[in-house]
Amino acid sequence: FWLQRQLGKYYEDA
Amino acid sequence: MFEARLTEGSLLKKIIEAIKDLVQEANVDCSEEGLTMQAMDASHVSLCSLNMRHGGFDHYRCDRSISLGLNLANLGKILKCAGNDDVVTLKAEDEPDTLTLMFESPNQERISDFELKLMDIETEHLGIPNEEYKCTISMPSGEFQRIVRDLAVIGETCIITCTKEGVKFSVSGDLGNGNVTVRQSSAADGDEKDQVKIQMEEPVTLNFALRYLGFFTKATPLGSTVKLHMSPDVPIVVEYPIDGIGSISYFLAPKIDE
Repeated sequence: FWLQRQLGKYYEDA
Repeated sequence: MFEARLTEGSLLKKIIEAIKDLVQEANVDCSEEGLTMQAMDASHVSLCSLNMRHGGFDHYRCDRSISLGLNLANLGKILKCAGNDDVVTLKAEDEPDTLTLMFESPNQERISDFELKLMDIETEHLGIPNEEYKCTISMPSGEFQRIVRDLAVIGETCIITCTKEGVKFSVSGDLGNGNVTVRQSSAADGDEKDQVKIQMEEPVTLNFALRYLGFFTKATPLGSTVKLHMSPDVPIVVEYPIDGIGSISYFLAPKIDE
């Protein structure tokens, strides 16, 4: 099973 | 006053075609330096970043930084009214409600103008650090498009493995599985733009949704080359350089095996 993460997990809000 | 003129108006058509299926609404920020846009898809797993330097335009003027809230599907509809050889000029006031698009045929026999209503768009802006990636692959954009298209027939998730020898794209699905490996070109191999080049510090393997990679390949008409930047456990960057003006880059979070 593949879990698709969101980009917010990797990058901070600017 | 904002004014930007592109002799190769078809470029703007191609850019909007490359974005509009992934992102429906976006703010395009205009400043002295040029145009930039950053927007995420509705599910927030991918992001598109556009950069067009002022020097790439035939005429560029931006007295005050402004943000143009655009419905990209509607902009695409208006750009369809431009001929492929038309010169396109974008114009907006300092506090704009509309964006004016002017299309001029090469012989100046037909001049048309359209006004697109602007929108107030609340967006999240992500700060993406300028990273050094462990692998950077440069390959023909048409080849990448073909691989993504072919593998999407078989499954949903693509495993990309980059080693010094080459890049392997693997997929498995109900009907079976498949692999495509592209090998690094040797120096003697033909044209620069047809070459596969790999810069690698360490091998990287990551999993991605083919559906999103498919959206990214809508940018293929923008240039002959695509660059894939990968490091372990971080989003891939799929970058399409646009000759002489800038680039369009897509970020996609990897899928994690649970």
